[in-house]
Amino acid sequence: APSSGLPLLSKDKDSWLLAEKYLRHFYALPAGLQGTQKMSGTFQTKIKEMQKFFNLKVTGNLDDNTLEVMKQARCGVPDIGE
Amino acid sequence: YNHFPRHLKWNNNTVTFRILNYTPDLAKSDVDRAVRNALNVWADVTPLIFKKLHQGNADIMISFGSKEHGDYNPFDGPNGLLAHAYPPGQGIGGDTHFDEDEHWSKDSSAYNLYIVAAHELGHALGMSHSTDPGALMYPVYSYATGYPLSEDDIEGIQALYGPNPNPRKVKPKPDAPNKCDPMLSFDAVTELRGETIIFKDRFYWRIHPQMPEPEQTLIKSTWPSIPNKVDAAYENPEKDLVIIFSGIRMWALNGYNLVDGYPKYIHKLGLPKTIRKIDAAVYIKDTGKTLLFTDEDYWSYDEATSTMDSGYPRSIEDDFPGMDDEVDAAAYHYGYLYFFHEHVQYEYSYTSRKVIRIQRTNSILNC
Repeated sequence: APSSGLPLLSKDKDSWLLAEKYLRHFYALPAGLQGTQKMSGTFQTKIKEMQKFFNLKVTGNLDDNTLEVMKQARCGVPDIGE
Repeated sequence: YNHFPRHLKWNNNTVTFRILNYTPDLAKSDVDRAVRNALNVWADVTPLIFKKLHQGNADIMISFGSKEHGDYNPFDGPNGLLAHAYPPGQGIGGDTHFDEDEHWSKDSSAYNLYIVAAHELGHALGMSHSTDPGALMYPVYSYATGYPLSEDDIEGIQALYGPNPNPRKVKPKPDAPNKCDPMLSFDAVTELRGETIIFKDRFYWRIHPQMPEPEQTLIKSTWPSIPNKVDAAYENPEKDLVIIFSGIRMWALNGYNLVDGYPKYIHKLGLPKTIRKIDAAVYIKDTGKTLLFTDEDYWSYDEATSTMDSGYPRSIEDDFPGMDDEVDAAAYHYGYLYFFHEHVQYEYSYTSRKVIRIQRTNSILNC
C-alpha cells in the first residue's frame, strides 16, 4: 500500500484496499491516489464519517471494529446522499 | 432515518412495478410473493398503492443480475453488496437490482429475499439509510422475523407520503436501545471466551478488551435460533459453553454455534416446575457453582455433579447484604460479583460479603 503516513492500524494491504473500495463506494472517497495518497486527510475524514454513521468510536483509524463493519453483507446504496 | 437529497419521492400515490427476471434460487411464485409482501410493508403505513405490470415500462423495474449488469454500478460476487435501488425518478429512478451471485432464500438459511426487497424498495420510494441498527433501512443485512419496520422507518416514509388513510394495525419494532440512556437496564450478561456479552431487547452489545467501543448487533444476526428476548445467560469456561435462558427453555452455545440437543427445559437443572423464568445466572469459578436468580430467591447448581445443591432456594437479601432484592443480570470477575438491577450496578465482594461499590448500569458500556 502507498506509505501514506496515515496513522493506520490496519494489519495488511488487503484491509487497506478493502477500506479504500468501501469508502469510495459508500462515502464518495475521491477515486485514484488523490483520495488516499495526496489527500490522506480525505481518507481519514471519510473513515470518520463512516465511524460516525455506524456509531463506532470516531478515531479516523482503520481499527478492528471499523474493518469488521466494512466486511458485513449490506445494501449497495451509498450511506451519504448523492 | 434519512431521505435522499431534495427528498425525492413519487408524486403519484399509485406506483407501478414489474419483475423483469427471476433468480433460480427460488420458485417464481416465491419471488412474486416476496416482492408483493415487501411492497405491502410500505403500503400498510402510507397512502401508496402498488400496481404490477407484466410489460412495458414501470416506475420500479425489478431484476436480478451479477457483476456489471447494465447500470455501471457493478455487483461484487457473493456477499458484500447484496442489492441496490435508485431513488424515485424517471428512467432508472426506482429501479431495484438484486445480485444474482448471492444465494436467495425465503428463510434464514441464506439471504432472505423478502427482507432485502423490503429494504431496497424503501430506497425506491425515497428512503436513504438509517443509522438506527434496529431499522429496516440500516445498511447492514440482518435476518429477523416479524414486522420489519421500526418506528424510525415509519416516521421516515410518512414524512414523505403521510400515513395510510385506512391504517392497518401494525406493531413497529422498537428502535435499538441507547447504551448511554441513564435509565438503561440489562436483560442478561455473560462472558464469552474473554468477551462480555450484554443482552437488551432484540440486541446484544459485545465488549472486547481490545475494542474501544462496545459493538451493538441484533441477536438474530448472530444466533438465528435463539429467541429475541434473553432472560439470563452464563458461561462455564471449563466446558467452553454459554447457557442462554429464555422463559422455561435454555440453549447451549459453543462459541457462536448452538449445541445439539438444545433447547431443553430449565427444570432439567432440578428447578421446580413452579419456576417459569430465570432472571439472572452467573458461574462462580472459585466454587464451581452456578447461581440462578428467580424473583427474590436464588439457587446454587453444582456444575461438576450437574445437580442442584440442597438447602435452596435462599433469599437474595439475606445472603447478599446491601444488594437489591431482585437481579436483572449478574457477572463474576476476579472475586467480585456484579449485580445489575434496573439502572444500578452493584459490585459485591464475594470474600468480604458486602457491596463495595454502586454505579450506573451502563458504566460498563463506557458511558
